[in-house]
Amino acid sequence: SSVTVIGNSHIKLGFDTNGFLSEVKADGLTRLVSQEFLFYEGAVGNNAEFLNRSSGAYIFRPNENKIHFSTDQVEIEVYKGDLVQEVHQKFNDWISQVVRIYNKDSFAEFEWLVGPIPIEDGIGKEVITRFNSDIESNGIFHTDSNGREMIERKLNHRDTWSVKINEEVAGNYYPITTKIDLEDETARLAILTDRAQGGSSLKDGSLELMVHRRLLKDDAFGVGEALNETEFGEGLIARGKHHLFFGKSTDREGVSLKGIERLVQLEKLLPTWKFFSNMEDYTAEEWQ
Amino acid sequence: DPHLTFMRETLGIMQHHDAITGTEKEKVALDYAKRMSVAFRACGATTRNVLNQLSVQSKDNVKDKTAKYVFDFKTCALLNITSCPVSEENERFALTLYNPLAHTVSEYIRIPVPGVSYNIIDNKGVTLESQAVPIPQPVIDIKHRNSTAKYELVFLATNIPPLGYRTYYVEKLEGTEANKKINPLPKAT
Repeated sequence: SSVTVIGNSHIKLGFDTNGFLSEVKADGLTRLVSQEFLFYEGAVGNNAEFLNRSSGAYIFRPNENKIHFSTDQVEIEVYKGDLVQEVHQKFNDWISQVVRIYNKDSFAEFEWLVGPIPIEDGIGKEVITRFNSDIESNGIFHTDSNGREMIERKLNHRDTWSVKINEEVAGNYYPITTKIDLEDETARLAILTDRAQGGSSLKDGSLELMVHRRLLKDDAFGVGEALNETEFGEGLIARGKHHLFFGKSTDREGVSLKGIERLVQLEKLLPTWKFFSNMEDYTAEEWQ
Repeated sequence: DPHLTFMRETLGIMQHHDAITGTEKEKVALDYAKRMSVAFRACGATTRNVLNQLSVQSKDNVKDKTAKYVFDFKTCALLNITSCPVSEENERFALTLYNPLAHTVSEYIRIPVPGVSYNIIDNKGVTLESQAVPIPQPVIDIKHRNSTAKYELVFLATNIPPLGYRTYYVEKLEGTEANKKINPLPKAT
């Protein structure tokens, strides 16, 4: 069939003929869920006054909200085995990802690799991963507070004052420490992060998280240099994971998706410590 | 104590808002990273001593408390770019998993290895199911990633006790044994 499917009895992901994630089947629901990498152009201001600040270490400010797709065609390789099924995606020369589902898990793992971010064009770039779905979230989403309570967020709105949003994108970004989610009366989509990231939901059913940035102008808040990290003379490469949960939004028999999310969040953020010991001199029997 | 205190003092430095938010100069960020890696190495000595003692005490009625075998219990800081000298260079190695949580966990483990045919047994001698998956080319292409690993060996570690550990023995298979293991399935591009 034209759709490549990986998964298990709990969750299945379908990838379209262009190599993009296109649908998720879980918890008895099948919904359109896509994922893509994009990047904002970083704003370059003269830093003379607040309204003309550059995007930098202290500030996220896209240049006139200009956003670019990383590609329209993803090369994929699919590996299926008894323990794990994986889709290796290559978006371009500096963005790739592995989407995997372990055979006992009820969520999907997205291991992204971004960098070195090219700057030959003299433009700073702020890379996001964006999940789109047909969930009618009405501008409402939730972001966590240091891995604990979820705070309700509403697009272009603040609870405690009548806000005037000058920056449609940056004005709706919030700090995500571990989780961002949205739902409607039938379905729920949650993304767990493995580190603090900026994130938002700029349109219904859509969640975006900023995974890497490379900027060329200092934002004049004190550090005195642009956020342009390099290693061995090349732009920094960032690697990390997101975990996608999808399912019914109503609590089922008390075992709600949120409970599983909390447990997985703990086990992903505090995984086992790994210690390796050379055993060349011991057979398995001696070791035992 | 001096090792742990070094880690305490290092984490004291990491409370600074720059260390948390990344609003420091790049050289300062690299200095933070260097201090953290020195502190982890310092604590490596502590964990090695503890784990060696534990592995002695786990044997019943052991007379002498000195560990008969002293194992390395090395940490691989470059697992985040899928690289680990111990699992890449040795055909036999042990992997000890310490669970820092207060409840029993199971975890899918991924070990960087150069080949595809390995045998994994747990502390009861039970052979575990495993699967080799190729490391994505963009990861292999990361410049200055000095690693011979071409695959990740995946297995499911189950019932790791709260604040406890389990150890697994991993052995590369040769010859006919090796052929029995399923190679990674052909890729559907």
